[in-house]
Amino acid sequence: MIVAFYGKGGIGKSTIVSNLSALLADKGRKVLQIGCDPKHDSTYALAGYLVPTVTELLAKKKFVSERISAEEIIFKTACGVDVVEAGGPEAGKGCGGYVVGETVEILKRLGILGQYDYVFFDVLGDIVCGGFAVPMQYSDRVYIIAGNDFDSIFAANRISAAVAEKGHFHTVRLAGIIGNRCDEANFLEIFCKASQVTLVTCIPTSELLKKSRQEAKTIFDLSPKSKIIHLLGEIAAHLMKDLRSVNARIIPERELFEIFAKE
Amino acid sequence: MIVAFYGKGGIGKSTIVSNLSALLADKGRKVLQIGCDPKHDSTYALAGYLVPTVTELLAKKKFVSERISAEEIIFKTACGVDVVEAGGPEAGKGCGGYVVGETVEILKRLGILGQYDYVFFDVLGDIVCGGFAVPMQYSDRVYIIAGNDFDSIFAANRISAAVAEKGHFHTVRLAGIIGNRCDEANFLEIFCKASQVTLVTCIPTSELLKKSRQEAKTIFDLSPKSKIIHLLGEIAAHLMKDLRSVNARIIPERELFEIFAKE
Ligand SMILES: Nc1ncnc2c1ncn2[C@@H]1O[C@H](COP(=O)(O)OP(=O)(O)O)[C@@H](O)[C@H]1O
Ligand SMILES: Nc1ncnc2c1ncn2[C@@H]1O[C@H](COP(=O)(O)OP(=O)(O)O)[C@@H](O)[C@H]1O
Ligand code: SF4
Ligand SMILES: [Mg+2]
Ligand SMILES: [Mg+2]
Repeated sequence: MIVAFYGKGGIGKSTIVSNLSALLADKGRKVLQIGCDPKHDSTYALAGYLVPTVTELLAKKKFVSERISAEEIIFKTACGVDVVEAGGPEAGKGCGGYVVGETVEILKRLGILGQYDYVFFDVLGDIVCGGFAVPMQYSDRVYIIAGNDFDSIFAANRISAAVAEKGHFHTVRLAGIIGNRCDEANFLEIFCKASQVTLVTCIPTSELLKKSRQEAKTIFDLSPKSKIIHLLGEIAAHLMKDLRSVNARIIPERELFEIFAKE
Repeated sequence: MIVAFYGKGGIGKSTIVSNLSALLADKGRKVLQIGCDPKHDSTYALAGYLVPTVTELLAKKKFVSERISAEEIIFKTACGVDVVEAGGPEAGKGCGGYVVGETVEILKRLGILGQYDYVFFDVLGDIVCGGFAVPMQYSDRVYIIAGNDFDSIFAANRISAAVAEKGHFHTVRLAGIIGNRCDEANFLEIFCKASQVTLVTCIPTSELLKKSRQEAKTIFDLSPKSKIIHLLGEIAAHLMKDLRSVNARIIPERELFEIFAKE
């Protein structure tokens, strides 16, 4: 199954996805996690260091992507998850999403995507255009990670619109919203109800998850009995479920403002 | 003077820029504020409502931008600031920054930019490419708004690189960093020192600024004696100063990670 996780920058995508990958690898699944964010630190907690990026490699190969082989961009990690980092394009030049598009095309060309039980794209979701939208074209489903705040919910609504748009030409569907840092979830619940999308789970603010990112360790290494692992298990379980047949409703932006202005 | 304010989404650009605009208008300056963020709420506190966007108007004019006149996109506000909102492009289709580029070109074509003492672009800075980079081409200087955290400082470094790149072909220069929600500023100070950029001021977390955005009012309406106004005055004063002749140093991303990993 190929899944793309989108969400506003800083909302916790990499923290959640890398720990989810570790959970599934621990259960014996073959997992590939692909970081598609200019911060190129999606897989930091899995590898224990910042792996070389496709951007850096492309520069060495004079941007002839056909010269790139699988071993040069896919790295093994101690927890059993394989990882790739797209990297960041040169700032201020050309399309910001270019290297994400290139990375996906390279993996497709090398026949990599079909070799795993789970392929997880971890993608910047502040604006979903150009190369940043390419992972959707190859994904079975998209999950959006959001917090209980206007900015990340506004971004979630726009990502949902992008999924609907891509869904006209590809098989990708929006599977649900994953709440993060949700000590409250009132706005997320309103948003999910109004857009007819499942709220898969709500992960609270957690010192453990913060440590996971800071110390480049998964929560399995830090605290194998944490209840956060149970919540990640809820996401893993949702991956197994069939998608609902109801399409997401894109909320008109002025209506979204109203929801937050009222509360 | 034409100034572009960039920074990671949600860092407080619109809150700061709209209150700065109100301050300068209050002193008798002619100010135009142009919102260049898909959230199109940059000028909310000035107008008191969400003004019609260039995106919405372009759709009505079948995307023939030559049909757009100044009165249709520039709105007067009670505090004396004139405002424009670029709006958000259709999600998932084409270039996310397209409408920002179009908005800037329309204003240039109509000769608007030269009619004001201050023209402030308030621009999404999560990725600076395509249309999102266009305001830099017409600006005298750029200020980056950042918090004391990895994500917004990482974005600031990339914006700085984009300014350096544009600076090869245009007169734009990076003038400084404006700290926001800085109850501490240690990381900002390290970043500014390492990149040889001025830290103009540090605005603390402020219930008043939060209210300004939520109630669509400037802080002059809410609390005319607030010390926040003094800090905004420091930004206004910096606008008057000549730029330093030292160029910003772009920090290699792996070095930036090291700075945060150590502390
Ligand atoms: N549930 C959580 N509780 C506390 N901190 C979190 C949580 N989720 C993420 N974080 C922290 O937030 C920051 C951003 O997370 P990250 O996963 O890098 O975001 P993204 O990949 O969406 O940009 C990291 O410092 C991380 O440790
Ligand atoms: N100094 C501050 N203290 C407290 N809240 C702030 C401060 N600056 C901004 N905010 C709040 O942060 C949120 C995002 O601010 P906004 O100006 O919309 O960010 P941006 O324009 O960069 O996306 C708003 O709800 C605003 O009220
Ligand atoms: S398509 Fe998106 S990522 Fe590419 S240049 Fe335009 S705004 Fe940037
Ligand atoms: Mg990430
Ligand atoms: Mg804004």
